[in-house]
Amino acid sequence: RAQDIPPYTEDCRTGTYPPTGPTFKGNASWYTINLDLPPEERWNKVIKDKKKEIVNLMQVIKDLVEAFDPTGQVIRLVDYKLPILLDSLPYPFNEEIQGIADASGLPVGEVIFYNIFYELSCL
Amino acid sequence: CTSIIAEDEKGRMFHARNLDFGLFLGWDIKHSTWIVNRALKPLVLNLDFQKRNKTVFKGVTFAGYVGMLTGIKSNIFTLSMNERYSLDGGFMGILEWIFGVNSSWVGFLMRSVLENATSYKEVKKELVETKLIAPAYFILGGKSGEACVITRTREDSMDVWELDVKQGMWYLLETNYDHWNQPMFLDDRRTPAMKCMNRITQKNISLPTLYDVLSTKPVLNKLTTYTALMSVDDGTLETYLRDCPNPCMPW
Repeated sequence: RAQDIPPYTEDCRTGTYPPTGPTFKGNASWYTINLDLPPEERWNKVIKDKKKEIVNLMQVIKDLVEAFDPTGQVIRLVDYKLPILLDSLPYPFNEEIQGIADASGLPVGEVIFYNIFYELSCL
Repeated sequence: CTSIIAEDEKGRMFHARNLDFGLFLGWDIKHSTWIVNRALKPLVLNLDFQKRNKTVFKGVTFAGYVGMLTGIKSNIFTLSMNERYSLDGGFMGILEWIFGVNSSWVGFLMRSVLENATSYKEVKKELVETKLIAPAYFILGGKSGEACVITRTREDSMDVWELDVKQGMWYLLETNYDHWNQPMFLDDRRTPAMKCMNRITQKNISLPTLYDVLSTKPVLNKLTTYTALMSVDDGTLETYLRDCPNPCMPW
C-alpha cells in the first residue's frame, strides 16, 4: 500500500491503538531518577540494567567512525581529548556523565561524545 | 521527527511525537534498517524524575543520555524537540563553546526547564531567549490555548508559531522544516500528517487518533525510534518502540 517514492498514497491509518502488530516493538520501560541523590549516583540502576546495550551502541558508532577513519585518530581524540571538556559542561550534567562512565566502564570521552551527539550530528 | 500538539473541543491538550534518528548512520542490509537507529531502540526509557519521593517531571530519553528530548511536567507543560538542519549548525556551536561562548546544549536546556520551570510562559521565554549550541525546533504545549512551535537558530528565535483555535488552527504540526517553507519533496511527512489530522477533525482528536497519524507512512519511517503520547491535563506519558517493515521509506 505504501509507495517507495513520493507522492505518498497510503491511506491514513485508523484503529492502531492500543499498539499491536508489526510496527509495534514494545513499551519503553520505566525508571525513577532520584534527584536527591548525588549526580554521579543517579543513573546507577539504569546503567546496571542497560550496560550491554550502551556498550553495543558505542561499538556500532565506533565501527562507523573507523570505516571513515581507519587510522583510529578520531576515536583517540574522543577518548583522550574530550574528557578535558567534562568540567566545562554544566552542573549537574558533568557529574552525571562521570557517574555513567564509572558505572558502565566506558571511557568518559565516549560518554561525553554520546551526550553531545545531537549537536555533532547537526554537522 | 514529527511533533504534533492538538486541542480538542473540550479544551484538552494532546502532544505526540515520533522521534526519528540515525539518517545515513550505516545501513543494515540484513534487517533492512539504519544501524544506529536499531542499536538505539533498546535504550529508550521512560523516566520519572523525583525529589523527596514526588514526581517533578517525566521524560523519554536514551539510557546514558542525561538530556531530554521529550518531556512533560504534569498540569503545566509538555515539550519536545525536532532537529533543524542548518549550515550554521552544531559543529560551529561546539567550536564557539570551546572558545568560551556561553551557549546551552539543547538536551540539557530541555531537562533544565522541565526540572525548574513553573509555568508555560517561563518555559517559552527561556526557549526563545537562551543561546544554543545547535539550531532546533521546540514544540511546547501548555493548558487550553497554550501551544507554540519555536524555530531556533543558535543565536535567537526566528519565529514563534502559536496555536489559534478561534481562527480554526486547532493543531500545530512540525517536522524538520521551517513551517513557512515547503518541506523537501523527498522528505514530505508534513502533507500526509496534515491530511490525516484534517480527516480526524478536532472533535475526534485524542491520544489514540494521534497514534494513528504517527503510524501512517511516511510519518512512520525507517528512522522512527519511538512514538510518545502526552496529555498535560492528567500527566499521561506513554512511549512505544516502533518498527517500519517494508515497504517503508528510509526517512
